[in-house]
Amino acid sequence: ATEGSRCPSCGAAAPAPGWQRDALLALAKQSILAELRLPARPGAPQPPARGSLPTALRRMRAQPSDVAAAPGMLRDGRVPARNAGMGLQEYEILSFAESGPSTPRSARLNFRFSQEVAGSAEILQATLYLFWAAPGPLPVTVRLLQPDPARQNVTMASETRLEVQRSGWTTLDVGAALRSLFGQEILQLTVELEVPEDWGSPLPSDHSDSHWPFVVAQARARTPHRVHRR
Amino acid sequence: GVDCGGDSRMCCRQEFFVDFKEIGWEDWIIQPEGYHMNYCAGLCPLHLAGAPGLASSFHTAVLNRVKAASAAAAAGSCCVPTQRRPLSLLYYDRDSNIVKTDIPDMIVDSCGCT
Repeated sequence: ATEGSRCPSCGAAAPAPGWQRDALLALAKQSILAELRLPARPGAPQPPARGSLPTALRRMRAQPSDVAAAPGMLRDGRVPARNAGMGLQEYEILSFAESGPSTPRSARLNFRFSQEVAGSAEILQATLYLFWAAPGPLPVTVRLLQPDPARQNVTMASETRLEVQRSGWTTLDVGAALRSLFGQEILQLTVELEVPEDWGSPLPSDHSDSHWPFVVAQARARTPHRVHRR
Repeated sequence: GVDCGGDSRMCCRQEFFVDFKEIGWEDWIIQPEGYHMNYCAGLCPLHLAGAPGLASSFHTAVLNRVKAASAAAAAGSCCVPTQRRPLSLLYYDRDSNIVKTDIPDMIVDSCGCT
């Protein structure tokens, strides 16, 4: 509105209906993308297999009561006190594994995360869900690997030895690994699973299996920097 | 808050629904099916103008007197959102991860005059 004119929402001449609709649709797109910090709409997403999504969503809603904390990892699902009550935008992220190289007794899983959320949010909690089909006690080694841009390779962030007692889901706290990953350029977490020989592959046979591994992460927008005056 | 309808030109909430299918976004936004992009429109004559957040008090009385004395103040009264709520979205990001977030203050629930 020009200076001295009326408030634009009060009594301004209504634009032509067609133009107004197009403008509102464009505005809706623009504001949603801006709030999600997306430069453009994500193109051609690849939805997870039909069987795996409901299982993952159910697990995501359930409170993980037996999250195994790996050595050097924090059990820090609590909300940091400095952020409590500040009304910062929260995110829940569900990431399904992509298969990496595997051998008869080991398998690698890759979890990729987008820069949009990673650039503006901090990880509060992250849990890896793994399903074991073997009925008896099973010794499993879980290694968390992170990209090392300097050596164009991966480095091991942690190693956990689990003694799986029965078939079913096992959870592992990967919050610390994901937190350090979010500060890097390449946002890929690699999980290496290793079982003793003659135990078979530690992974389900295919992606469409409802027991396919996934990571659930809770993140929160970073606290805006405050300007201090001295 | 008043919803727009009929011939009234007073400040009201105009409903506007953006169907994600219509704009070709249904493939990456899982839920909801659309966005209620309501907005505020209409006139705010002097008798409808109030000061949000101020209860009836000496200060309100003074403000009303100032408004009554000044035509410019009346013209500056705006029809604006007085109640808003977040938009909950479940969507696929660029890596086909599923993200759930609440974008604050995206849906206008009611409008009023400043």
